[in-house]
Amino acid sequence: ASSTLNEASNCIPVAPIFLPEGPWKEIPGGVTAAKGFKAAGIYGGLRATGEKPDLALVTCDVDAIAAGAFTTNVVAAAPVIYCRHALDNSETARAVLINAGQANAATGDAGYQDALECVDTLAMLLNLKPKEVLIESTGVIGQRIRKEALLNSLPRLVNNLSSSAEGAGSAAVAITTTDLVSKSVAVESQVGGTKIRVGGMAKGSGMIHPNMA
Amino acid sequence: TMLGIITTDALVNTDVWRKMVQIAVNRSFNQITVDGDTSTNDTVIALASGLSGSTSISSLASYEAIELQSCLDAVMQGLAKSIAWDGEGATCLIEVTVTGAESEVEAAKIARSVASSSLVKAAVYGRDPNWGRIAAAAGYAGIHFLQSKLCIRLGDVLLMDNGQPLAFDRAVASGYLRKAGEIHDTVGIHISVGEGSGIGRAWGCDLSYDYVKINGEYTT
Repeated sequence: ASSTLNEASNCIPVAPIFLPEGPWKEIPGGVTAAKGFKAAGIYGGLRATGEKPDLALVTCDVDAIAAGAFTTNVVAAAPVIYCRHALDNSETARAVLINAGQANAATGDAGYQDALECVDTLAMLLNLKPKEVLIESTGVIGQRIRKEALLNSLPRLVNNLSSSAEGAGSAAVAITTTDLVSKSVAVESQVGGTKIRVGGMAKGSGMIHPNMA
Repeated sequence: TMLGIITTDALVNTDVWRKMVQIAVNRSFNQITVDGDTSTNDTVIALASGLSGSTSISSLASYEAIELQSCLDAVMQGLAKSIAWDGEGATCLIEVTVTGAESEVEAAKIARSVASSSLVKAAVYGRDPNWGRIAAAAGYAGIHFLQSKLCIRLGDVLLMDNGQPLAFDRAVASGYLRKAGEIHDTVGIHISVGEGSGIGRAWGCDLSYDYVKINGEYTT
């Protein structure tokens, strides 16, 4: 698993991160820098071409307080509709599944069912309730997820989960589409005199003019 | 599409966390633009495990909340800027800073208007210090300001002061843009619109021929 994650995280270069100046210190680890988080990114056969990782998972060992900001585009993708609903009904989440390759947007009821099936299968593998699993998709608009490939890859994805920086790096690569670099960062700082960490990963290169609420 | 996952081990209650995340999103991801197209999939999910052992944050006005907010802003801004830097076909990151507005929201709106302008983006790609396009994009942002207060600076080169174009060194200004493009660096556009305390930033990238090439080939 370690070797797989290492290879995955080296698929494309890492982006320069222009952190504003402040009392924080940049540290390695991205989404896994904070306590309780694991991540993985693998190739699951979703992309049209190439074998860059295309399936990422971030999990939390405990019920994490969850927040979301979503596109205000009226034509929202199935995962966006699903997540809005999930966060309306639950304050916490335990896992986020992300696929690259197909956006599952403008795919109608069938696309929404695909999203539900992916959530249900992952929840079963992680011994979670479906409402504790969130999902994001990116890729070609108008195409449904390559569901069979995704579902078949989930056990391997779960087995690759790691709290290491490689786990975070591989996940950051797996969510990219036309990105030339992967985007991942973490900082350590003090809150009320206690050391805390905030980390993150992102993707994006085109169709970028967010207006999230 | 832009996607983001943020994690923290700070301990924070749901209402405060959700407000903090929206504030940080407004200061970061909602202030970037590459091509003016809002995706169907844009999503940021932020998870707080609470495992750091820090005291619980239950008020947005608390000192601890302010400390966490600044970390959250920093991480999201770092990621947001890297998206703009990696804009399809981009040769440089454009950072627009607006000062002197009546509020942070107004300053942010003017900044994003300039960062979104196809003409400003094309001018940066053409290494053209085109203050007129910058002024126009600030002017149609929907925020009132006095034209006579408008100042525009490109890097260290002042192009317009108190609404008057200046006799700046065009070669120096153009060279600043060219150098940034050669090394995929940052172009800073600084705009002042008055004496207010509102400061806002937005990030974008230049518009190159490659943008059309990439999206002409990325088919549905």
